[in-house]
Amino acid sequence: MNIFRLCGDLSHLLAILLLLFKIWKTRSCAGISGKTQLLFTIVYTARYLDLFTSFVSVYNSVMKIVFLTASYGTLYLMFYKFKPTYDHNHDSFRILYLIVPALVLSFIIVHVYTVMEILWTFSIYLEAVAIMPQLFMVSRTGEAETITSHYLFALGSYRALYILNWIYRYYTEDFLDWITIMAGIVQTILYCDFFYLYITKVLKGKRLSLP
Amino acid sequence: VKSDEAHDEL
Repeated sequence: MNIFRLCGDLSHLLAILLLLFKIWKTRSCAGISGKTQLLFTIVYTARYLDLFTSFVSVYNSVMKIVFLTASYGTLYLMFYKFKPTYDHNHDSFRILYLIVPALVLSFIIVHVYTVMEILWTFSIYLEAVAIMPQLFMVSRTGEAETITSHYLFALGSYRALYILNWIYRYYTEDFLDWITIMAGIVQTILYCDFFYLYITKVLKGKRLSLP
Repeated sequence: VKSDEAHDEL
């Protein structure tokens, strides 16, 4: 554990809690992509199955349980409790275009051919692109609520901080995992446009709207 | 690189 990894995790946790807070407080999931949330739930479920097979630390297990619970909770709020507020007309990205390639790639580029390892690799690849339906939705509606922007910023920062963590781990532990690094870089690049808008608009007190 | 090492990350 290093400072970049810890900040990354906390940023990830903040993002997930911000989203739940937004939905609960406004009693609405307007502007939030249910497809992205579904993809994240698939990601956590595929990756954290290792809760049953290996123990790393209390910190790790607790975080995994929180991420899983929060993602299923978000789905419950979006598709059940506040379903009438879900803006599905604008949430039209085809997620099979993300799931199928991620699945195929996880059979091609993987460290070890075991079920758990392929599921873990699939989760890494799928996570890299899981935000696309949400970004597509923002581009379709042309705007995002400020709290949604904060959510996206925290979520994007998490993997960017992980990249710093991997650089740090490379120099201090000689640790290098190209699967997570390449996927993490793709994931962070997808947020670049959004980061730019966030810094130039939201941080100056303006609402995020596209030109 | 053994993939196990990566699994200590979230």
